[in-house]
Amino acid sequence: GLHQVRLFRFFFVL
Amino acid sequence: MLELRLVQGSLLKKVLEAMKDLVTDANFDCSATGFSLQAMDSSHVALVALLLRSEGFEHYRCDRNITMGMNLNNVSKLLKCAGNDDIITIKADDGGDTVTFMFENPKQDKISDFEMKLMDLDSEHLGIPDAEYHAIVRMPSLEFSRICKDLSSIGDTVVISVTKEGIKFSTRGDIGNANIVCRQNTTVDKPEEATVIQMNEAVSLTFALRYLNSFTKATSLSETVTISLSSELPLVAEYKIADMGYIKFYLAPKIED
Repeated sequence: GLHQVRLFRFFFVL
Repeated sequence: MLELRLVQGSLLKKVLEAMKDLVTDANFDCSATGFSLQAMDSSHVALVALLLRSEGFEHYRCDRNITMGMNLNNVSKLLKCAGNDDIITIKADDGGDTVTFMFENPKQDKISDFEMKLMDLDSEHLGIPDAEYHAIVRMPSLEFSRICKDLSSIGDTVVISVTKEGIKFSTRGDIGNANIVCRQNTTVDKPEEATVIQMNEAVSLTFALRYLNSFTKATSLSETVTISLSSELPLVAEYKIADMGYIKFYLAPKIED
């Protein structure tokens, strides 16, 4: 099924 | 020393209303560029980025960069004390631990000020790489809001697909399924009523409707919303704030395990 991804997968922590 | 005078105080009231359900505490950053904020929701799935450019303020003094941590619900409570036609001034001293919001009514015969304690927040500021989006759709913000609200009465998630035909919003739930297609439509009386689809590649992504519904709290800030989509990237919903900047919402997609 589908699962919710978090933003850290796409964006990096400055 | 920081002193920002915003003649159209209602803009700030609307900005807070648009963010306060998504984000609890956030750092406002003030620099020569403007008044900005970047914050994620508590589950790190959605992000809001606000920019109010310095040129949009009647008076903008920011001697050095300041970060001010605030509880958005408390800011919203204070701003509810300002009338829609009031001029709002934000003041803070360098190194101080308070911020003052001052409201002046248009007749200039009522002046209120509210001092609020600042918070020391550890915030994770994210770097958002520039991306080429597969599809960019501009549509009336009220229409987008209506679609998200209508579909959330049927399902919890929405599949947003962009093809040459248009932008399609699909959901399914216990009672059945629903599809809403908005075709490109530029033959309208006013440009803000148009639906404009720029597509380099067809794209289809699934999102939680709960977050999209939260983004639509920004509807009163702009007559149009621009939705940018790429496979494998968060959606961006941008509401332009006339002459001042923008509020952008990012939402991570739901993907197959």
